[in-house]
Amino acid sequence: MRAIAVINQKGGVGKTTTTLNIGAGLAREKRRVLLVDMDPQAHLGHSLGVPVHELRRTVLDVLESKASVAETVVNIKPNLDLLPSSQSLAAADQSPAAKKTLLRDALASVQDYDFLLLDCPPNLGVLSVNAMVAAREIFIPLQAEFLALQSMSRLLQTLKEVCADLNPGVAITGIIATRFSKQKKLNREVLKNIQGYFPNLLFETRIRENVSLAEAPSFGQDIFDYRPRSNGAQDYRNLCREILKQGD
Amino acid sequence: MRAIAVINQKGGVGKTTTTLNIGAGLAREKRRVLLVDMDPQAHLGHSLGVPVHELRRTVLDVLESKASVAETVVNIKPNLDLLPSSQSLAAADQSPAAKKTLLRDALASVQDYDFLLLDCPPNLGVLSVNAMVAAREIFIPLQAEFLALQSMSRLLQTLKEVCADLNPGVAITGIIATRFSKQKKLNREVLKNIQGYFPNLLFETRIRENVSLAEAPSFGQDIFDYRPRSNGAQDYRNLCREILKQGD
Ligand SMILES: Nc1ncnc2c1ncn2[C@@H]1O[C@H](COP(=O)(O)OP(=O)(O)OP(=O)(O)O)[C@@H](O)[C@H]1O
Ligand SMILES: Nc1ncnc2c1ncn2[C@@H]1O[C@H](COP(=O)(O)OP(=O)(O)OP(=O)(O)O)[C@@H](O)[C@H]1O
Ligand SMILES: [Mg+2]
Ligand SMILES: [Mg+2]
Repeated sequence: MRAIAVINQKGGVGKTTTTLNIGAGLAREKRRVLLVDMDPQAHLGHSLGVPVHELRRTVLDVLESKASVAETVVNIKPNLDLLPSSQSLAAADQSPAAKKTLLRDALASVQDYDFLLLDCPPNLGVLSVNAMVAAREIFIPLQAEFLALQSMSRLLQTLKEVCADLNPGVAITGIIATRFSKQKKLNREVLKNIQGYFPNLLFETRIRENVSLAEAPSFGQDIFDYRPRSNGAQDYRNLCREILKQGD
Repeated sequence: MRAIAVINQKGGVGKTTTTLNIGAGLAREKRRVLLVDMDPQAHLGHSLGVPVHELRRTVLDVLESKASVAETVVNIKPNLDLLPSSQSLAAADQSPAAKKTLLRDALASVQDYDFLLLDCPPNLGVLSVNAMVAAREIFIPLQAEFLALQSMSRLLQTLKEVCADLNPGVAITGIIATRFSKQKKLNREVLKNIQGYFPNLLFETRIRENVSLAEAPSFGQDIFDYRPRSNGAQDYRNLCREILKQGD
């Protein structure tokens, strides 16, 4: 089982869009996928049309050992389950005393999946650290703009601290260029920088800017159900192929 | 003096870009402006070319009463000062015990400005609440996409709690449509929704998607210095005119 946290403290770079569409793409390739929403805004659930406010149990109950993963998951479609979040998770983000190993312990007994994908909030607080401790791999969605490089160094620093302290085995295994327009000089230049700094980590597939990706959540659908022939669907399909090749 | 917090817990909607360019636009109209960076990622400072890591004092020292505002501000250009942030501010975000009135008390004696503009991190934690308590007005930058409406209801709820508790005078006085493309049906439809819910709050000026706005921070410049004839400069200039008209 591959356990991957999708992290970048910079806001709006495509963490949720990437977690959702990689998950849906892998499920179409017959891999069993569990999406875990660690963002109190619960955008992963909203974007999949799950009535998050009405759920009796969420990931917080699992973290507090009040419910098991199996009792809490919501089935989205064949091979794709979601461990939903809720606003009440925000309280955990604000309590430094919260243990960094809660999620790792909660997921320890989970076996029936091929992939665990953890969506994170736009910060490096307790919830993101929990995801770093529970995962074995880190994917970093990155928008090739000025502030991208600045956030990377901060993220690497935090990851080093987490590694040393609680999860020596975790490693960055992929950087994903998101919202990419090759016509934008800024995108091309920043990407060249990223390739220079992290030569083997950048996936070949660039996720192009594509409005279908922003529209799909309004219908509670992933990109493959919403517009299977769009650039967004092609790019995430290609990305899934690369991810599966990594695992061989 | 107008004290305005620029808030939206949704990441990447243009909070920093808006705070920076409204600030620079108002300074060009000879208003004295203090920008306050309440985001530990310190993107406001980075985007203005301020060497944030090397500063001896930041907004955290002011919050902890270790330094005055006057000793800590960095002058950016005529009429434009910055109270810079730093990574160490993140600790405050994670301690629920931190008082919500720290910023209000720290700014209480500040008088030599016409505008205070507070940039916030992408969450509704302690730092954003401090900004809501210190401000008298709230501007909400909003990207007209699916998740925008969902975050609005959450923001309004938090604002109501803050009002009742610590700052009854604060009110939303502007919603700014950012990264807007009128060719995108999604943008047009969501904006129609926003207009329906908040008829008098949406500024006439829409900030169009414009790559110059994403490029300017790499040069440490505001949009007026970087590309004065770009769509981005025109839009923020028009927005500043509307803001000044409000104050009459
Ligand atoms: N490749 C793309 N092309 C066009 N729009 C995109 C693309 N990827 C994401 N978006 C849109 O950009 C916005 C931000 O994406 P998303 O919410 O996935 O980012 P995030 O990093 O999860 O944000 P947050 O930091 O708030 O959690 C959303 O409205 C989404 O629909
Ligand atoms: N109108 C626009 N046109 C094109 N790019 C824009 C526009 N506004 C902002 N951007 C770019 O979008 C990205 C996000 O903007 P910005 O950092 O200002 O958002 P934010 O809400 O402050 O993000 P965060 O939630 O991380 O604090 C930046 O790379 C910025 O340069
Ligand atoms: Mg997200
Ligand atoms: Mg910002």
